[in-house]
Amino acid sequence: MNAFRFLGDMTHLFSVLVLLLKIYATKTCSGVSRKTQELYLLVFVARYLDLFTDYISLYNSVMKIVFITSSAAIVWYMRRHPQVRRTYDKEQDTFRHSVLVAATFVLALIFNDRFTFREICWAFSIYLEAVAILPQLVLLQRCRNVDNLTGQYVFFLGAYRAFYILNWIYRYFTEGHHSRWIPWIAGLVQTGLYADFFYYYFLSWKNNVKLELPA
Amino acid sequence: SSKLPGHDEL
Repeated sequence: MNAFRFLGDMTHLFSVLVLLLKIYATKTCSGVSRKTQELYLLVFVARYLDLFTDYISLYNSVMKIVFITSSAAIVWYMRRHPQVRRTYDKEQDTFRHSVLVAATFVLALIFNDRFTFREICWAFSIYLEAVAILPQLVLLQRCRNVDNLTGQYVFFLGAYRAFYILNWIYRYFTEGHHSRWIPWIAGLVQTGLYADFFYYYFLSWKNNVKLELPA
Repeated sequence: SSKLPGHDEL
């Protein structure tokens, strides 16, 4: 475990917790793509199948449980909570995320480390995480609504990607040149999509600030 | 399979 990876895990965790807290506190989820949150939950479930079979460390197991429960809580609030679900932009959150699930699953069937159920699910979760932000990106481009996408949320998402890329560079130079092209290529695609998301977030935030300025 | 590179990461 190196500092980059630990900080990456912490900022990733904070991004999920900040969103959950925001929805819990304000009881609204306008501007948040439920589809992206459902994809994130699927990413965690598909990747953490080894939660009950392989024990790596207490940290690893605790973090997996926290990631799954907090992302499940966000989906629960947006689907089931009577007050929150009313504020979900159902008509705007129209990205066909089932296409993303199917495409990444086929990709995992073709490109994986081993053709076993666990490895195909692991590769699937890596590919899906890379594109999971797309429904949220489309929703943001369409609505420019950053009410629930707080600056902290976006900051932690960005920090998570930055630290993980530093982690991969660090591991590449210290642990030998294992072929880790699956997380590397998917990670680069994911970072590119996040950069696009940050661009539209900044545009929306800038417009909001202009709107709020006294006329 | 957590022995495979990258599989110990979250």
